[in-house]
Amino acid sequence: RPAPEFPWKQLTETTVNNYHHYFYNRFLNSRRGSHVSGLSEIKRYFRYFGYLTPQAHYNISDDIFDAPLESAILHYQSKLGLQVTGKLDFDTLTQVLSPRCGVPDKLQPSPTLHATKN
Amino acid sequence: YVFFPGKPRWARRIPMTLTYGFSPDNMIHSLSLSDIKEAFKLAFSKWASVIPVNFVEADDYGFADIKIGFYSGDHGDGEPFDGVLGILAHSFSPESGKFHLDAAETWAVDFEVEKSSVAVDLESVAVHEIGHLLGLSHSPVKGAVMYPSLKPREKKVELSVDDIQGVQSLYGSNPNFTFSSLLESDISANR
Repeated sequence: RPAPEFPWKQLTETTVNNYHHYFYNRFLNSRRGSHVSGLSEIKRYFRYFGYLTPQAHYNISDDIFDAPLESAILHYQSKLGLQVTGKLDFDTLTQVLSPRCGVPDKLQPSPTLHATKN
Repeated sequence: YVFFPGKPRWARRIPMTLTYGFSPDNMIHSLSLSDIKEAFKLAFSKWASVIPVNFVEADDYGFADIKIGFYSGDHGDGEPFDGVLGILAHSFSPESGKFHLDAAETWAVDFEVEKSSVAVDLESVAVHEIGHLLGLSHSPVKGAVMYPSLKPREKKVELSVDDIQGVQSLYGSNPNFTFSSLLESDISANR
């Protein structure tokens, strides 16, 4: 089956720093109501790690900082011991950019990464 | 500490032995096989010291309980890797035993030797992923090895009280383990 789209770009050692600068410049201090080009990347990140659950009629590919995204960020900040602000502050963006394990933080009923052996 | 939904664990009689093997077709060559094996041996020993579970390298990869391999991009499990940094590795909850690392990372066993700014400590990632293989999900405790992120060039290989309490509630305690010994080793390390 086709692999689900992972939110991050394929980076190399030389492009990592440039991408991080782009990321901070673009999204720092975005909050509910903001419209920022590329914000859909953030939405895909939070969906991938289980914070933004799939809902009917919810458009994950737009760039609007809406209520579900704010809720996802609140959960993320709370879960990872960050200051709970609901916006993309510096510490939250730094955490989002940090290398990490691919296992989702909030597991849905049947994700592949916690499949048991059958 | 947090468990996976349904609290899965290896359902064998305690004390148990789990075998692990390295995929002969999916290894990296930037580190020697002996360095890779040593990093994993140390990582498994961290968990074995606190629970009545013994980890032994299998002679035959095909029959190993835990199957370790380095993969690039889409490698067939629906969870593609993403190149340098981003996602470093993933593994599956009990009793799958699949342990996958992103071959695109600059894996390191010694930061004195590996100077890259994006180097990732192999043993630290191994300790974390073994936690998943045993049944622990991500912890919100920043000092725990089961916290989901790890910075480049960071080393985090010591189990925290949170990690130990979590895994011991699944498997019980290693009879040779006491929390006072953990405290003593912490004091020793801090000195």
